[in-house]
Amino acid sequence: AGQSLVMDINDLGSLVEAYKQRAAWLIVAACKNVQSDLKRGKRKEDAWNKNSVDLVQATEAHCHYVVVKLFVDKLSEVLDVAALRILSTLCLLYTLHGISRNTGDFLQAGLLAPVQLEQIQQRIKDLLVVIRPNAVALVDAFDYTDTQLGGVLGRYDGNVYENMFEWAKKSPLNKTQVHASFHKYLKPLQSKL
Amino acid sequence: MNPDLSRERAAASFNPETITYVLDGSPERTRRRREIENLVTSDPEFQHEDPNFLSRSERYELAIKKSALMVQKMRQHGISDPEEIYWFKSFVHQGRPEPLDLHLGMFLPTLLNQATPEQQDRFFMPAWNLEIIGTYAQTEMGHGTHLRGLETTATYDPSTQEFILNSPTVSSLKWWPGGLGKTSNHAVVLAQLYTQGECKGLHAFIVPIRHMSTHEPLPGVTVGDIGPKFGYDETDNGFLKFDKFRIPRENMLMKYAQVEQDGKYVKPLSDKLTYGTMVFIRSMIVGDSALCLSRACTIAVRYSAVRHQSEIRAGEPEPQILDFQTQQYKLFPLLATAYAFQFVGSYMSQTYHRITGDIQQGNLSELPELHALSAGLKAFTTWVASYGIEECRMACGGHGYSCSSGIPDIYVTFTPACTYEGENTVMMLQTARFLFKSYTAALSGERLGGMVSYLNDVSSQRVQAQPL
Repeated sequence: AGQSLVMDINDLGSLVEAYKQRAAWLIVAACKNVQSDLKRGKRKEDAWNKNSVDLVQATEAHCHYVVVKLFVDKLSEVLDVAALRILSTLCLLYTLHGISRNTGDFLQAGLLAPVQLEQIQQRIKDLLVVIRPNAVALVDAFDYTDTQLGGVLGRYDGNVYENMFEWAKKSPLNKTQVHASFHKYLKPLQSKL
Repeated sequence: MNPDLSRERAAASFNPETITYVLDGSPERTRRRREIENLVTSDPEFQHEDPNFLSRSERYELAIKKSALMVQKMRQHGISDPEEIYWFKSFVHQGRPEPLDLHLGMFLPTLLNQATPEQQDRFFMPAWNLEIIGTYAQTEMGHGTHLRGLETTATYDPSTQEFILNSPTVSSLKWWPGGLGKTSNHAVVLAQLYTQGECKGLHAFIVPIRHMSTHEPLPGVTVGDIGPKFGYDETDNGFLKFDKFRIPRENMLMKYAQVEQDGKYVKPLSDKLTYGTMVFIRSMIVGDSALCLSRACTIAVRYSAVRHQSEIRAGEPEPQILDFQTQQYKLFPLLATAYAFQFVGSYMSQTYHRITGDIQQGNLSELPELHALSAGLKAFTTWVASYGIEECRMACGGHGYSCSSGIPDIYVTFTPACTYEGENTVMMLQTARFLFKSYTAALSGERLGGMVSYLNDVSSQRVQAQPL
């Protein structure tokens, strides 16, 4: 109890290792279940189907490890110090948030101690504060034009409400002040009632 | 400029441009991408009414008009690099699907990867010049992801040296392929090959479906649009039915497998080669997950910085929504995910091109891992991105539901990725099959490489499995 693979929850290298071990642990467990069913004489297809939920979870863990690993690998290519700092913060947030959403795996596999989960949850909230002043600049970096965003809510100039009103006025329903249906259906109805 | 956004940009601790360069790969590529974008945004011929105000038929027609213009303009500007074509196309169609998607994204690559040099001579230039407009007809009404279940047949007739294509049941109708309903006059058709009385499994055939000049369906072919979907208004997803429709033997794509004049079948090096186009598309879908999630994050974060609601301290002015911890907790992990997927997307694209280069040299050793990795990452990233785009929509409150936000279009355009090109759960199980084989191989002492090398340790029992 209390033993864990991760010594420092801010150390991306050991967090990648934790994701790797989590994937290995789930893959080994799922494969062993398949193999023991095969040993019990189950047909291959039935053994596979009977363990498919575990197999999907194990594969998701493998993909999650690949994504985390590639994110951390990418950081080593970033030369600008300020950009590296904020991308490292994002990477740490992504990694810790992924753990916080899958605590059962990491605890069961003995990769994290319960006390570390509380630290992780708190660290995530601390990272939100660090990212907050950079959030708009981080989405600006995606470099989408307003045309590509296809709407007014995310406009680069932020003048949302004026443009939303202009947008609505162009709706075909507003081509006439009174829609033809009023005279065709409502007016006759009113005169009958 | 909205003062909130001005203040936000002034507070940043880094220059966004440096990260744009990281995302593009270099300042030069950023410059070139923006240059191509400007070719489109500054061209009055590409201006048009907001598609949200058009009917489905009008949206399809507008898309066709822009696609025709797009092809001409790319020629005029001398744009032929695949990535620059991709950029130009996405600027013209603003990230929305369009009727030529499958022609450019699947039909042409299939000709390049699966046709013999003779077939490329016959088909590629007409296709490049849009005399031939092709789609990729694989999915059927009754079968999609489970390819071995596809029912369309191609039976070889040695007396006439032709294949007879047939849709034996209603569930065998080709159903869904983009551009099939009204746009294409040819299709790459995946069918079960029968020759000399035996079924040889799925193979690809180039099949004419409409008359090259009148565009009328050919005799023996029934083709049309499958009707409205949950989005994708610009694309004529179609149906296709064959009634003993004959094509010459030379129309079977024979780079890897062949049928000789007498009907003798020559096996391919690997049955996975037929799926080369699918692996390419899945690799691209990983990148799409990043693009769509990052667009939704851009909208939600900027709007959350502009939008003032409620109060944190009594009596003070309404704060920016982005100052609430709960809003940050919704959006910032998604923002981090969008960055993560951008890097995975470029990794998949590079890896795909590297391994297909090896395959051209006859080295297929990494094909199984590429096949498995593209399937698993396609499923993983599309599930997360689809949920994330919806989270961004809700984070914008009621206005997120208006088409004026841009998010509904992003969502309905992206979310089909969870089921097309392989339904996600089936994709995960395909990757699981690869992981199971790798695990078994590691147990027997084989050294694994690539992204599964960590399973080598299991043979030394360093990872103690406990019951799930």
